Amino acid sequence: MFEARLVNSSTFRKVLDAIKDLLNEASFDCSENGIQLQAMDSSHVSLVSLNLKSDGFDKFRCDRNLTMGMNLTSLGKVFKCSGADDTVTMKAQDYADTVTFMFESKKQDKISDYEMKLMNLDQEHLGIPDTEFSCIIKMPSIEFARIIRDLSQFGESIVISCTKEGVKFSAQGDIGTGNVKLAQTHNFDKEEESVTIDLQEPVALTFACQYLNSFTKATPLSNQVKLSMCENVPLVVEYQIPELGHLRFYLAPKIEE
Amino acid sequence: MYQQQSIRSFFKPR
Repeated sequence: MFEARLVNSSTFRKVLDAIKDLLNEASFDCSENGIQLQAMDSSHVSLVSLNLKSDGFDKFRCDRNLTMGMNLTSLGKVFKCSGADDTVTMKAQDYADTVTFMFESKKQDKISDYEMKLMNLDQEHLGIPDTEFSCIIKMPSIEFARIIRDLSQFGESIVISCTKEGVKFSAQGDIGTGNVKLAQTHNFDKEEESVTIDLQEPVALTFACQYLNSFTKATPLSNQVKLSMCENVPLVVEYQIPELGHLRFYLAPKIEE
Repeated sequence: MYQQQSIRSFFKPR
Protein backbone atom coordinates (compact mmCIF):
# COMPACT_ATOMS: atom_id res chain seq x y z
CA MET A 1 0.00 0.00 0.00
CA PHE A 2 1.23 3.46 -0.93
CA GLU A 3 -0.39 6.60 0.42
CA ALA A 4 0.94 10.16 0.42
CA ARG A 5 -0.96 13.21 1.58
CA LEU A 6 0.09 16.76 0.86
CA VAL A 7 -1.92 19.65 2.30
CA ASN A 8 -0.53 21.98 -0.35
CA SER A 9 -1.43 20.17 -3.56
CA SER A 10 -0.28 23.29 -5.42
CA THR A 11 3.34 22.38 -4.59
CA PHE A 12 3.00 19.15 -6.54
CA ARG A 13 1.28 21.04 -9.33
CA LYS A 14 4.24 23.44 -9.49
CA VAL A 15 6.66 20.51 -9.69
CA LEU A 16 4.64 19.12 -12.55
CA ASP A 17 4.60 22.47 -14.36
CA ALA A 18 8.38 22.61 -13.93
CA ILE A 19 9.12 19.26 -15.59
CA LYS A 20 6.40 18.76 -18.19
CA ASP A 21 8.27 20.77 -20.85
CA LEU A 22 11.21 18.41 -20.62
CA LEU A 23 9.50 15.08 -19.99
CA ASN A 24 6.48 13.44 -21.61
CA GLU A 25 6.46 10.58 -19.16
CA ALA A 26 8.40 9.61 -16.08
CA SER A 27 8.62 7.01 -13.34
CA PHE A 28 8.00 8.06 -9.76
CA ASP A 29 9.96 5.78 -7.45
CA CYS A 30 8.25 5.49 -4.08
CA SER A 31 9.95 4.10 -1.00
CA GLU A 32 9.81 4.73 2.75
CA ASN A 33 12.24 7.63 2.10
CA GLY A 34 9.79 9.46 -0.14
CA ILE A 35 9.24 9.96 -3.86
CA GLN A 36 12.12 10.19 -6.33
CA LEU A 37 12.18 10.76 -10.04
CA GLN A 38 15.12 10.71 -12.40
CA ALA A 39 14.67 11.10 -16.14
CA MET A 40 16.43 12.49 -19.20
CA ASP A 41 14.69 14.66 -21.77
CA SER A 42 14.06 12.94 -25.10
CA SER A 43 17.25 14.43 -26.64
CA HIS A 44 19.39 13.20 -23.72
CA VAL A 45 20.85 16.66 -23.16
CA SER A 46 19.44 17.28 -19.70
CA LEU A 47 18.45 15.23 -16.69
CA VAL A 48 15.69 15.93 -14.19
CA SER A 49 16.13 14.76 -10.61
CA LEU A 50 13.33 15.20 -8.11
CA ASN A 51 13.49 14.25 -4.45
CA LEU A 52 10.46 14.61 -2.18
CA LYS A 53 11.21 13.44 1.36
CA SER A 54 8.63 11.32 3.13
CA ASP A 55 8.73 13.51 6.25
CA GLY A 56 7.80 16.53 4.14
CA PHE A 57 4.39 14.98 3.48
CA ASP A 58 1.52 15.35 5.91
CA LYS A 59 1.02 11.61 5.77
CA PHE A 60 3.28 9.10 4.07
CA ARG A 61 3.03 5.34 3.95
CA CYS A 62 4.90 3.06 1.57
CA ASP A 63 4.90 -0.61 2.61
CA ARG A 64 6.70 -1.84 -0.46
CA ASN A 65 8.94 -0.03 -2.96
CA LEU A 66 6.85 0.98 -5.93
CA THR A 67 7.65 2.47 -9.32
CA MET A 68 4.79 4.37 -10.89
CA GLY A 69 5.23 5.20 -14.56
CA MET A 70 3.06 8.16 -15.49
CA ASN A 71 2.22 10.12 -18.58
CA LEU A 72 2.84 13.69 -17.45
CA THR A 73 0.26 15.18 -19.81
CA SER A 74 -2.37 12.95 -18.21
CA LEU A 75 -1.09 13.81 -14.74
CA GLY A 76 -1.33 17.48 -15.69
CA LYS A 77 -4.99 16.94 -16.63
CA VAL A 78 -5.67 15.38 -13.22
CA PHE A 79 -4.05 18.27 -11.35
CA LYS A 80 -5.89 20.79 -13.51
CA CYS A 81 -9.01 19.49 -11.76
CA SER A 82 -7.65 20.51 -8.35
CA GLY A 83 -8.27 23.78 -6.55
CA ALA A 84 -5.35 25.97 -5.52
CA ASP A 85 -5.95 25.34 -1.80
CA ASP A 86 -6.84 21.67 -2.08
CA THR A 87 -5.19 18.87 -0.18
CA VAL A 88 -4.12 15.93 -2.34
CA THR A 89 -3.86 12.28 -1.34
CA MET A 90 -2.15 9.85 -3.72
CA LYS A 91 -2.92 6.17 -3.26
CA ALA A 92 -1.87 2.95 -4.97
CA GLN A 93 -2.10 -0.70 -4.03
CA ASP A 94 0.99 -2.93 -4.25
CA TYR A 95 1.50 -4.10 -7.85
CA ALA A 96 -1.35 -1.85 -8.98
CA ASP A 97 -1.70 -0.58 -12.52
CA THR A 98 -3.55 2.56 -11.47
CA VAL A 99 -3.01 5.41 -9.02
CA THR A 100 -5.75 7.47 -7.38
CA PHE A 101 -5.59 11.17 -6.60
CA MET A 102 -8.10 12.55 -4.13
CA PHE A 103 -8.53 16.29 -3.78
CA GLU A 104 -10.19 17.82 -0.73
CA SER A 105 -11.16 21.47 -0.45
CA LYS A 106 -10.01 23.46 2.60
CA LYS A 107 -13.51 23.45 4.08
CA GLN A 108 -13.91 19.72 3.36
CA ASP A 109 -17.09 20.50 1.42
CA LYS A 110 -15.83 19.14 -1.90
CA ILE A 111 -14.03 15.88 -2.44
CA SER A 112 -13.07 14.61 -5.88
CA ASP A 113 -11.05 11.61 -6.93
CA TYR A 114 -9.38 10.67 -10.17
CA GLU A 115 -7.95 7.31 -11.06
CA MET A 116 -5.16 7.29 -13.61
CA LYS A 117 -3.64 4.37 -15.49
CA LEU A 118 0.02 3.70 -14.81
CA MET A 119 2.53 2.87 -17.55
CA ASN A 120 5.36 0.41 -17.75
CA LEU A 121 8.30 2.61 -18.65
CA ASP A 122 11.64 1.28 -19.68
CA GLN A 123 13.54 3.62 -17.44
CA GLU A 124 17.26 4.00 -17.26
CA HIS A 125 18.87 5.25 -14.06
CA LEU A 126 22.11 7.15 -14.44
CA GLY A 127 24.75 7.37 -11.76
CA ILE A 128 25.61 10.98 -10.94
CA PRO A 129 29.18 11.23 -9.66
CA ASP A 130 30.04 13.48 -6.72
CA THR A 131 31.66 16.64 -8.04
CA GLU A 132 33.77 19.30 -6.35
CA PHE A 133 32.33 22.34 -8.10
CA SER A 134 34.54 25.29 -9.06
CA CYS A 135 31.76 27.73 -8.29
CA ILE A 136 28.37 27.74 -6.69
CA ILE A 137 26.11 30.71 -7.35
CA LYS A 138 22.96 31.40 -5.38
CA MET A 139 20.64 34.07 -6.69
CA PRO A 140 16.96 35.04 -6.75
CA SER A 141 15.13 32.56 -8.98
CA ILE A 142 13.07 35.34 -10.56
CA GLU A 143 16.26 37.20 -11.54
CA PHE A 144 17.70 34.05 -13.11
CA ALA A 145 14.49 33.48 -15.11
CA ARG A 146 14.51 37.10 -16.26
CA ILE A 147 18.15 37.00 -17.43
CA ILE A 148 17.68 33.74 -19.33
CA ARG A 149 14.51 35.06 -20.97
CA ASP A 150 16.17 38.36 -21.94
CA LEU A 151 19.35 36.83 -23.34
CA SER A 152 17.50 34.09 -25.22
CA GLN A 153 16.40 36.80 -27.65
CA PHE A 154 20.00 37.23 -28.81
CA GLY A 155 21.14 33.70 -29.47
CA GLU A 156 20.66 30.02 -28.94
CA SER A 157 23.39 29.74 -26.31
CA ILE A 158 24.30 31.52 -23.12
CA VAL A 159 27.80 31.66 -21.69
CA ILE A 160 27.83 31.69 -17.90
CA SER A 161 31.17 32.84 -16.56
CA CYS A 162 32.01 33.23 -12.93
CA THR A 163 34.95 35.02 -11.35
CA LYS A 164 35.50 36.52 -7.92
CA GLU A 165 34.09 39.80 -9.28
CA GLY A 166 30.75 38.21 -10.00
CA VAL A 167 28.81 36.16 -12.50
CA LYS A 168 28.30 37.15 -16.14
CA PHE A 169 25.68 35.84 -18.53
CA SER A 170 26.33 36.50 -22.24
CA ALA A 171 24.62 35.70 -25.53
CA GLN A 172 25.35 36.64 -29.10
CA GLY A 173 23.60 36.21 -32.41
CA ASP A 174 22.49 37.91 -35.62
CA ILE A 175 21.13 41.05 -33.99
CA GLY A 176 24.05 41.60 -31.67
CA THR A 177 25.14 40.69 -28.18
CA GLY A 178 23.81 40.89 -24.66
CA ASN A 179 25.65 40.75 -21.33
CA VAL A 180 24.31 40.75 -17.81
CA LYS A 181 26.72 41.01 -14.90
CA LEU A 182 25.71 40.38 -11.32
CA ALA A 183 27.90 41.29 -8.38
CA GLN A 184 27.65 39.57 -5.02
CA THR A 185 25.13 41.35 -2.86
CA HIS A 186 24.44 40.29 0.63
CA ASN A 187 21.10 41.32 1.95
CA PHE A 188 20.99 40.08 5.54
CA ASP A 189 17.40 41.25 6.01
CA LYS A 190 16.17 39.60 2.85
CA GLU A 191 18.30 36.51 2.33
CA GLU A 192 16.19 35.50 -0.69
CA GLU A 193 17.29 38.62 -2.60
CA SER A 194 21.00 37.97 -2.15
CA VAL A 195 23.45 36.93 -4.84
CA THR A 196 26.23 34.82 -3.33
CA ILE A 197 29.18 33.21 -5.05
CA ASP A 198 31.30 30.45 -3.58
CA LEU A 199 34.32 30.35 -5.90
CA GLN A 200 37.18 27.87 -5.96
CA GLU A 201 38.37 28.85 -9.44
CA PRO A 202 36.97 30.87 -12.33
CA VAL A 203 34.85 28.92 -14.82
CA ALA A 204 33.05 29.72 -18.09
CA LEU A 205 30.66 27.31 -19.76
CA THR A 206 28.19 27.50 -22.65
CA PHE A 207 24.64 26.19 -22.43
CA ALA A 208 21.59 25.95 -24.68
CA CYS A 209 18.96 28.63 -23.95
CA GLN A 210 16.11 26.27 -24.71
CA TYR A 211 16.92 24.06 -21.73
CA LEU A 212 17.78 26.90 -19.35
CA ASN A 213 14.40 28.42 -20.18
CA SER A 214 12.65 25.14 -19.45
CA PHE A 215 14.37 24.91 -16.06
CA THR A 216 13.08 28.35 -15.08
CA LYS A 217 9.53 26.94 -15.18
CA ALA A 218 10.46 25.81 -11.64
CA THR A 219 10.71 29.44 -10.46
CA PRO A 220 7.40 29.35 -8.49
CA LEU A 221 8.85 26.58 -6.30
CA SER A 222 11.59 28.61 -4.68
CA ASN A 223 12.81 32.18 -4.07
CA GLN A 224 16.41 31.21 -4.75
CA VAL A 225 18.11 29.06 -7.36
CA LYS A 226 21.53 27.45 -6.98
CA LEU A 227 23.81 27.07 -10.00
CA SER A 228 26.80 24.73 -9.62
CA MET A 229 29.49 24.76 -12.28
CA CYS A 230 32.76 23.02 -13.00
CA GLU A 231 34.83 22.88 -16.20
CA ASN A 232 33.55 20.20 -18.59
CA VAL A 233 30.86 18.96 -16.21
CA PRO A 234 27.09 19.41 -16.50
CA LEU A 235 25.58 22.51 -14.92
CA VAL A 236 23.35 21.81 -11.92
CA VAL A 237 20.35 24.11 -11.48
CA GLU A 238 18.72 23.44 -8.14
CA TYR A 239 15.44 24.65 -6.70
CA GLN A 240 14.78 23.82 -3.05
CA ILE A 241 11.17 22.91 -2.38
CA PRO A 242 10.57 24.28 1.13
CA GLU A 243 10.22 21.49 3.72
CA LEU A 244 9.68 18.86 1.03
CA GLY A 245 12.89 18.36 -0.93
CA HIS A 246 14.45 19.62 -4.15
CA LEU A 247 14.20 19.66 -7.92
CA ARG A 248 17.52 19.54 -9.80
CA PHE A 249 18.22 19.91 -13.47
CA TYR A 250 21.51 18.78 -14.99
CA LEU A 251 22.52 20.25 -18.35
CA ALA A 252 25.38 19.07 -20.54
CA PRO A 253 27.51 21.99 -21.75
CA LYS A 254 28.09 22.90 -25.38
CA ILE A 255 31.64 22.72 -26.65
CA GLU A 256 33.29 24.60 -29.49
CA GLU A 257 33.59 22.51 -32.62
CA MET B 1 30.12 26.84 -33.88
CA TYR B 2 29.03 24.97 -30.79
CA GLN B 3 28.26 21.32 -30.40
CA GLN B 4 25.76 20.13 -27.81
CA GLN B 5 27.10 17.31 -25.68
CA SER B 6 24.93 14.50 -24.37
CA ILE B 7 24.24 14.10 -20.65
CA ARG B 8 24.97 10.41 -21.22
CA SER B 9 28.63 11.17 -21.88
CA PHE B 10 28.90 12.41 -18.27
CA PHE B 11 26.59 10.11 -16.35
CA LYS B 12 26.84 6.37 -16.85
CA PRO B 13 23.93 3.92 -16.46
CA ARG B 14 23.73 2.46 -12.99
